[in-house]
Amino acid sequence: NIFRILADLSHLASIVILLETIRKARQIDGISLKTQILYVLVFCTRYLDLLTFRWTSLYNTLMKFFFIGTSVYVVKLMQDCKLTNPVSYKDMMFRDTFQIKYLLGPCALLALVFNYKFTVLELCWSFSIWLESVAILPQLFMLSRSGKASTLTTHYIFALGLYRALYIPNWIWRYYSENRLEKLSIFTGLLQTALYSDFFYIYYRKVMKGRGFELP
Amino acid sequence: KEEEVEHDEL
Repeated sequence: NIFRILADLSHLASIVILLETIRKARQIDGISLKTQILYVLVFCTRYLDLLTFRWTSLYNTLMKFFFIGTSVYVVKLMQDCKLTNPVSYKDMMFRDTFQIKYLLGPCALLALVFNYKFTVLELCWSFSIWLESVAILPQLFMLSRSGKASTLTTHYIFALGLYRALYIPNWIWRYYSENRLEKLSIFTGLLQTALYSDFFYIYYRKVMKGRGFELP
Repeated sequence: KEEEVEHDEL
């Protein structure tokens, strides 16, 4: 359906914006390495089904490879910055101080409690879905600490947030058209979108009106 | 045969 397509396109756009930002500007100011590492973990644990060869569609498979590949590539580009632009790297590390153990632990526990089946594949899938819902927190934390961000960085975060937000009408659509109700995805999707709500508000008030992102 | 959980979303 249209919402699902738009959501996936928005997700793709966010990654393209991020890659272009890092490659063109050759600096990583305002981008959280921790959030990017969490995304590598999210995609690697979510798409383990690639190994079972039980593919749903060519579209899904290509997207899965794309998300795993680009998330690893982003981390590599950011690590490269240590040599090519050490000032920018140091500055990023200085601000990227969110303790991700407070996300990983609870997500692992939640995956053990809430899952569709107690198998390795399903536990990893559930872990990834919980972790994705909070993976942006180090990035948002960094943003709130520095109080401002480059316009491109805010476009990246917006596109990334929009992706999960668009999955919500997609789930409503699927509930009516296929009678399908994936409770875990829906709950974590709502949680994820809620975490972005504050950011969305500021993005709407400032960036969309051409004023640049700055926190009050 | 055991039922598989289908995840067709990304």
